[in-house]
Amino acid sequence: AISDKFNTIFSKVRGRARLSEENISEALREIRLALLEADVNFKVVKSFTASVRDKALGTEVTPRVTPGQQFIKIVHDELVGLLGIEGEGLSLSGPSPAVIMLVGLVGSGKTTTAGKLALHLSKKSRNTLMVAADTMRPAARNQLVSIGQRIGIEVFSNDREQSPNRICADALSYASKKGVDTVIIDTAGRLAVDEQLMGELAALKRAIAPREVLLVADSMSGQDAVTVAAKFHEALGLTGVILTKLDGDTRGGAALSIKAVSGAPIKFAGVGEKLEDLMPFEPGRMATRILG
Amino acid sequence: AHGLDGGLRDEIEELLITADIGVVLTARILDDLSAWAAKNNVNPAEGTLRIKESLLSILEESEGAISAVDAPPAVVLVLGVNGTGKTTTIAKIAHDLTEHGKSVILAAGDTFRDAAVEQLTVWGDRLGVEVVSQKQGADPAAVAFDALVRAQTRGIDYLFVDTAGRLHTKYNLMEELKKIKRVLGDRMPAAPHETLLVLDAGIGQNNIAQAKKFHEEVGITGIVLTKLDGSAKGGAIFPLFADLRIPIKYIGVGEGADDLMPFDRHQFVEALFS
Ligand SMILES: Nc1nc2c(ncn2[C@@H]2O[C@H](COP(=O)(O)OP(=O)(O)OP(=O)(O)O)[C@@H](O)[C@H]2O)c(=O)[nH]1
Ligand SMILES: Nc1nc2c(ncn2[C@@H]2O[C@H](COP(=O)(O)OP(=O)(O)OP(=O)(O)O)[C@@H](O)[C@H]2O)c(=O)[nH]1
Ligand SMILES: [Mg+2]
Ligand SMILES: [Mg+2]
Repeated sequence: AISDKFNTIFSKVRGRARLSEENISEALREIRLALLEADVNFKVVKSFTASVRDKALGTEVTPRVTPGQQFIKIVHDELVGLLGIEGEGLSLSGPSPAVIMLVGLVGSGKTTTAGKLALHLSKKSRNTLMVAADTMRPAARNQLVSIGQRIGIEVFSNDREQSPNRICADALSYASKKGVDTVIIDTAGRLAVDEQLMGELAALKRAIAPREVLLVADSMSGQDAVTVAAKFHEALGLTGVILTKLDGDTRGGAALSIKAVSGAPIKFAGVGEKLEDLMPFEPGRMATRILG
Repeated sequence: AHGLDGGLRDEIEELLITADIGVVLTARILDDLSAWAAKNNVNPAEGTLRIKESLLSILEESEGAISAVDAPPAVVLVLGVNGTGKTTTIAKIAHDLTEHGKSVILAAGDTFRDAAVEQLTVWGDRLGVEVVSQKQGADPAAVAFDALVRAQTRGIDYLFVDTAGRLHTKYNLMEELKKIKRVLGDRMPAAPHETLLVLDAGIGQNNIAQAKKFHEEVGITGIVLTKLDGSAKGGAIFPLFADLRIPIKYIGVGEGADDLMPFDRHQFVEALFS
C-alpha cells in the first residue's frame, strides 16, 4: 500500500521538525506515480501534486505521528476535499414533476442506473415514472420496460415514436396528468465527440428543463474521462455524476478527473448489476481506493 | 542538437500517458528515446518517428484473423466485462461473414440481463441469421449447447456464443464462463475455436487486469477493442500485448453493423498521434 512506500521514504526524515522540499520531492513522485496508475488524468495529477506540495511544505511534524503518516494525511485530505462532500443527494424540490436526465457514453450503465434510481426514490415514497427515450439501441425500450416490471415502477415508452423529444414531451404531460412527482429520463448512449448527438442531447435538455442532469460514467474510465466530462458539462451543465461498476477492482481515478474538470458533485456509486446496487458516494472511501 | 529537449520530453510523456499507455511503458519509451537522442541529432519529427517505431515493435505479431477450422462450425465464444460491446461486436462480425457468403448462428448466452436476448434477436433479424435462445434465467451453458447442436445439424459455418457482461473479479460468474466453455468442448473437442475478449478503448489500466484474469481463467485467443471512434486511444493495449501476447483481431468504430475493422497496428499507432 502507498502508506508503506511513504514510511520508507520518510524514514530518512526521522527527527526532522518540518516537511521540507527535499524530503517531500521523492514522496511527491510516488504520489504522481500512484495517481497515474489509478487512471487519474495527467493534467489533474499535475495540479494535484502541486497543491499537495504547497500544503505540505513547512508543515510541522506532529510529535506522535511519523512524517510519512503526516504526509499521507495531507494527500488523503486534499483528495477527499476535491472529491466532494459525502451524501450529497438529489435536489428535487420545486414544481412537480422533478425531471432527472441520465446521460453518458455508450455502455456506461445509464439504463440500469435509471432503474436503481427509481427503486431508491420509491423507497423514499416518491411517485416515479421512467421514460424510455433511447430510440436507437436495439431493444433499449424493452430493457427499461423489463427493469420497470422488475421493481414495480411504471415506464413510459412508445415503440412507434423515433424522436426522443416527442417521447419526453408526451411523457411529461402524462406525468402531470397522473400526479407523478419524479420523472427519470433514460437517454441513448453516445460519444462525447459526436457533435450531432451532443447537440441533440442539448436540445432535449432545453425542451424538458430537468432539475438534475446526471452524467453516468464508468468508474474504470481512463485518461479520456476528462474529455468526456468536459464535453458533457459544456453541452448540458451537469448537476451531478453517478460512477458505475465500482464493484470491480479499478482504482477509479476517473472520479477525480471527472470532478476536477466539471465540478459536478459525485452523488452515487453503482456497485453491482442488481437494481438494489446503488450507494451514496463516499469521498473518503474513494480517496483511499484511488491511492491504492 | 544532441540530447532530448526537456519540452519535447514532457510533450511526449503527456501524449503517451493520456493515450492510456501507462507509466511503466511510457518511462521505458522515454528512456530509450533519451539514450538514442544522446547519440544522434534529433529534431521533433525524428523523435516522433522513433517513438512510432518503438510502439510498432511492441505490437509485432499482434494482428490476426479469426481462426479457420477443419470441420464446421467454427465456434466463437465472446466475453468481457459489462457494457464493452460484446453483443454489438458479434452482430458486426456476423454481418461481415454473411457478406462473404458464410452461414452464421448466434447463441443468446446472456440469460441474465434485462432484454439481452431481445437485443441479440433484433440483430439476428436485421442480419437474417438464426438466434438460438431460451427463456430468461436459463443456464447459459444449456443455450450454448443447444446452439452448437443446431449449428452442427444445419452445417453452419460459424457459431457465436454471446455471454453476459461480468466483472473479472466475480468468482461465480467466472466459474459460469468456464462451464460454458467446458460444455462446448464436451460436445465438440476443438470448441470453442476462438475465445474473444471484448475490451472498451475508453477504459484505462483496468483493461490489463481484465485481460490477465480472463486469460488465466478461461484462455483468450483474441481481443476486440471497441469504441475507437471516440477520443479514447485504447493505449492500455500496448502493455497488455507486451505481457500476454494475445492478438487483437478487430476494432469497433461505431454502433452499426459495418463499424468493424481488422486490427492494423500501423493504423493504430498512427491514430495515437492524430
Ligand atoms: N457490475 C456492474 N455492472 C453494471 C453496473 N451498472 C451497470 N452495469 C452493467 O453494465 C452493462 C451496461 O449497462 P446499461 O445500463 O445497458 O448501460 P447504458 O449506459 O444504458 O448503455 P447504452 O444505452 O448502450 O449506452 C450492463 O451489463 C449492466 O448490467 C454496476 O454498477 N456494476
Ligand atoms: N460508438 C461505439 N459504440 C459502440 C461500439 N461497440 C458497441 N457500442 C455501443 O456500446 C453499447 C453497449 O454495447 P453492447 O453490445 O450492448 O455491449 P455488451 O458488452 O454486450 O453489454 P453487456 O451485455 O450489458 O455487458 C451499445 O450502445 C452499443 O451500440 C463501438 O465500437 N463504437
Ligand atoms: Mg441504455
Ligand atoms: Mg451484451
